Amino acid sequence: HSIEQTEIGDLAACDSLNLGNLQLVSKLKNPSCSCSVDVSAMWWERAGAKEPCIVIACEDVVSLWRSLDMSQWEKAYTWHFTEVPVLQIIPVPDVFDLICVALGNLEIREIRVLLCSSSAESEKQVLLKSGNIKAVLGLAKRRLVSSIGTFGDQQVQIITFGENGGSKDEQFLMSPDETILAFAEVQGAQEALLGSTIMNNIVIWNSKTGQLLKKMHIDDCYQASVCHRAYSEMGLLFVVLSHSCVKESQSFGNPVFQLLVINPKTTLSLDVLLYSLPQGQAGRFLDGDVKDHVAAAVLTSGTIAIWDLLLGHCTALLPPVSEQNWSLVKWSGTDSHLLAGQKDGNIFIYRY
Amino acid sequence: CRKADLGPISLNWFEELSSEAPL
Repeated sequence: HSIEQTEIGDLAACDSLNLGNLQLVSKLKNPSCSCSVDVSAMWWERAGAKEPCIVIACEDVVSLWRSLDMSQWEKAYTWHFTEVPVLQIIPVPDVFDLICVALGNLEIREIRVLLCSSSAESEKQVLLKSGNIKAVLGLAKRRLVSSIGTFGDQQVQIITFGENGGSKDEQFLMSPDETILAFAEVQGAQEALLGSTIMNNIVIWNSKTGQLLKKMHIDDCYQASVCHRAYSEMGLLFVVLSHSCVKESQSFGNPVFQLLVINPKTTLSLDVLLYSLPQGQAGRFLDGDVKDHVAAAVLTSGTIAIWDLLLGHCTALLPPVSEQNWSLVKWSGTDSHLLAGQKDGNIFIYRY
Repeated sequence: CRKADLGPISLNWFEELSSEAPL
């Protein structure tokens, strides 16, 4: 077990104007990390009490760090992967005793559950799913949705976790017969689940019955749009999409996120807002996360940008620190913190 | 945005679509 001290001093060089609404809380350095691929903050149950933890995924190792106070972190558990590299962490809300990770080379080949047996305090991992996994998302009430395969050969399934990381219940969702790129939960409509497809369609399921409720085509001017979050308000569906392959256009700048409103009854949709970079900033979407009404993205320029979805504009810019580009950005699942990561395993925690 | 362009809106869209969609 190792303890890492907060290092805030070297951040003084950062342009404080650029930080906007961000305030550095602590820094976590993971020396055993060769190439970090993901980060997540979650509650972990230990001896009957829940404590905030940070999970750092590198290609060959996943580690769980406990917070000793807000400035010191202790590595509690480590899981090693020798055969297939780790691609991402899959945060599952309402789960406090296990971690889900996706493994593969370019595409996800396996979903594994990482556990810690309380008696021996030893780490173990269980294979949950394998195949050509195209999209995966952790859902409320200890569930995980995944789509395996493409087109007519696609299987969409929700697994509910039982004790010891196994599946307690399995529910199949009707396939939209086109490859799903991403899933999103719908705030305000608990049983609704959204998906965005390779054909630029948004699909809605009833996650309880598995029914495919609607397939809605959205504007073709943005290809490969990925849904991050949706909100049901006054009979309308507001969907946040990210665009990683937009072309610079004179009229709209370079939108990184887009807020779309859809009437699920008629499938008619309209653009509400496009979230572009402030003037003078360049870069396309590389990685991002949306929580409540804030969206964060790592740009190809190495900078992190944050937008307030209600205000409609960029509220903070975080340029690379110590001449190292950002590669990861996630909102914390335990508080209003932002986790920003660099390839070498450094994680910076900011209050927003 | 122009709300009228979205057609008739239902507050119970989820329940209505669930009752119409095939199981």
